[in-house]
Amino acid sequence: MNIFRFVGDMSHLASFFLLLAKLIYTKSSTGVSLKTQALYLTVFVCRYLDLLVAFVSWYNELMKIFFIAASAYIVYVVATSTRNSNASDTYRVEFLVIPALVLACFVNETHWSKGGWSLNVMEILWAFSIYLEAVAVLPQLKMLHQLEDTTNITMHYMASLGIYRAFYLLNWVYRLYYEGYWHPIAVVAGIVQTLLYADFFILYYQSVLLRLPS
Amino acid sequence: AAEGAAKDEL
Repeated sequence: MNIFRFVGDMSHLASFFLLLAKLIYTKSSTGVSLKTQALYLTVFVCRYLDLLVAFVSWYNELMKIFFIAASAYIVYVVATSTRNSNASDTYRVEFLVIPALVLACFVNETHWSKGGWSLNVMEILWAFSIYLEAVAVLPQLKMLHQLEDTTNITMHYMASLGIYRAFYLLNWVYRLYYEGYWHPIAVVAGIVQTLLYADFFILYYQSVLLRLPS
Repeated sequence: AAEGAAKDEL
């Protein structure tokens, strides 16, 4: 594992702790998009089905289990939050889920000549999870644009997700050059996903960094 | 390498 991948993963991990800290210490899910969190849970469950059939490393296994468990817990907390004033969580997620699923059925890494049907279904779900992750942040972005007083911690959460994506891009450049490793589906979707965060970082710069006490 | 490379990322 190279340093870019590791920094990316740690930033991803930090994003979970930031969001959990916000939910637990402020006892409020205001400004957190339940739709985005439910999409992330879907992403992790679909992608990490290989937990059952492929062992890569303890690092990977534990991170996967943590991502699934933490996002399930976050969805539970946000969904059951009584003081949930998320009327602005209005993104039509079917416009994300259905195209991602259709695309995954046609553009994936299945090899029907090899492997059984279950492995190929896993490949379709893997591609679906990649496409869905690329756009899963959109409901959260829409909320950020609509809410005036977004708490800083939600913004830091988004920033750590953006850093995670940026370092994964660097990781892929490194791996393509030194290892010949490359998954075009993941790379193209990853570039799209990272570009979506560019919009967020403009907002972050304007609303958080410019307001920081000196 | 490329095609069919193991998926060892998160």
